Amino acid sequence: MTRTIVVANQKGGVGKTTSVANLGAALSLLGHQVLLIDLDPQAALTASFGIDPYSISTGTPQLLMRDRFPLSRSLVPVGPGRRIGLMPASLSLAAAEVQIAFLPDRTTRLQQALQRNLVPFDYILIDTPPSLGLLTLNGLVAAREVLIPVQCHYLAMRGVRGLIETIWRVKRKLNPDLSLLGLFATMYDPYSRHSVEVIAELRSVFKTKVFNVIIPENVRFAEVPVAGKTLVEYMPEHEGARAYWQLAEVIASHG
Amino acid sequence: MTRTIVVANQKGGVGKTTSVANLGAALSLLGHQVLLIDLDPQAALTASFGIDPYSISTGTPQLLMRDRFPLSRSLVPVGPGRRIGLMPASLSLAAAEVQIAFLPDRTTRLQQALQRNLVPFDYILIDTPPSLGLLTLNGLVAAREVLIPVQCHYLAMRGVRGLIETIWRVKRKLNPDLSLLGLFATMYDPYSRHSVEVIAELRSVFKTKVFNVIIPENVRFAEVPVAGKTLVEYMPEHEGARAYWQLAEVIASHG
Ligand SMILES: Nc1ncnc2c1ncn2[C@@H]1O[C@H](COP(=O)(O)OP(=O)(O)OP(=O)(O)O)[C@@H](O)[C@H]1O
Ligand SMILES: Nc1ncnc2c1ncn2[C@@H]1O[C@H](COP(=O)(O)OP(=O)(O)OP(=O)(O)O)[C@@H](O)[C@H]1O
Ligand SMILES: [Mg+2]
Ligand SMILES: [Mg+2]
Repeated sequence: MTRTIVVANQKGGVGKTTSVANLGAALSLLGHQVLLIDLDPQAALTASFGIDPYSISTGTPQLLMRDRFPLSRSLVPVGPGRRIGLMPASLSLAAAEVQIAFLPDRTTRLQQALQRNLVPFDYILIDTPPSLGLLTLNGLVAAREVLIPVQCHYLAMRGVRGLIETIWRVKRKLNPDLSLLGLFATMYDPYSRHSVEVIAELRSVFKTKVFNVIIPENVRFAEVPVAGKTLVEYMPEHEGARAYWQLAEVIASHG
Repeated sequence: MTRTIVVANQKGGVGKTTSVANLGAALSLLGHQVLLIDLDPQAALTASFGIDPYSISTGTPQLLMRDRFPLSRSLVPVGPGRRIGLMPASLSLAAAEVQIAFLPDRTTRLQQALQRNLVPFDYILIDTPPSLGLLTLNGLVAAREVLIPVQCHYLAMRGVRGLIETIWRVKRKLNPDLSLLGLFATMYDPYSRHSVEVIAELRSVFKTKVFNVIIPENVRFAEVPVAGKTLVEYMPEHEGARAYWQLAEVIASHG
């Protein structure tokens, strides 16, 4: 049974793209078949695998707009041993969002595309833009599980309540199968009291829904996308990579 | 003559809100009359001054939706000596964005509201969400100058080209007065080669449009919003605060 997980948080810069890329790489190296979908018009996930979004002719925009678009036609092999399938974003994804807004089934375009294509993957991970607009909504409707990265900063923490409210609304009205897989802390700085306080607050509010695994703040995460690689693949023993390995193992055993 | 500056970058988490708050505080302490406008449905600017967005009854959403809404009615005094006027965001701003999308003058709602209200301010700073949607577009049309914070990370740098293209499109089609005030680097880590390389790349591409002032990475920026304060006010001698002082002085002398 394919597990479809959407990584979402409307707060910007909290590690959504980095998490989809590194979790995808770790799950693939653990032997799972992985599909990554880039639903962000900025195409950061696509770029972080070294692909120039300006060079993409078909990808997520076509998948959303055309009724019979075969997924396999524009999958790009990426990641360790190029065993991951990436559905890339191109710059026309912003225009596609505007176009699908006029369709009666505008919130279920991605869900239908995935159902139509009978994807042979164990995991589908979906990266979303920093908003709660139609693209993120398509991700929340297409997925059965939501994973929420939370940067260890006060301003990032305060948006989580609104996001959880949105998830329950989507579950009630659009996707009854949707459930919260969990929240996890990113960009944790062990020397900063602030990080420690934010995590304590998260745990006191969301309790068991907060994964024990914490992703440390480390500049290597910012560097590796230049090489079109993930930290998990590039420096598998690095503390940041090991954290995503652990998170992948916990998620895989969660299923 | 009032200077209206919109702070924009569709990449998330690059320091837009932090910059509007700290620049606003510094300009106010330099003796200027400052109005801050929160155009982000997340209301991070509002929250960073200690105001609970759930408690706001009228603010930016009403300013955009109602034709004769007086600006002065919902301004909240904030910042050093409470001399800054803040037009707060409330949680209904996301709904307001959807509603104004159906209006013929949807891109000029904020511009008209500011013209109608004959604002007695020296500076109007506008915070925008991490997207190039209708709210950010309203900010780009209402302003005469655009200021772009760029985090010193590869993934943040790659989106600047698309943003500049959008600014020229807005200038051609909607707001001929719009000009690029400049770009500045944020979250700079002097010990990381990556930060140094990103800045060098920015300067080689955008040349004199990149301010010399660099905002350092410092956890204090993440901490002070908990107290509803800006770093400029809370720790004026701190290196992060001093960087925003310098940026404010350079901007004020730019006019
Ligand atoms: N644990 C980490 N430590 C340090 N830097 C990180 C970490 N994780 C991600 N980064 C870097 O921080 C920046 C923000 O991360 P990322 O782009 O993955 O966040 P995002 O939530 O996808 O952003 P957006 O909201 O713009 O889509 C990127 O430059 C990334 O390389
Ligand atoms: N120079 C800095 N050093 C360290 N942390 C910073 C710095 N500037 C801002 N921050 C923190 O980083 C996070 C992102 O900054 P901020 O929220 O201002 O960015 P933004 O671009 O407005 O984000 P969004 O795209 O979500 O609106 C915040 O938690 C903020 O407190
Ligand atoms: Mg992203
Ligand atoms: Mg912001």
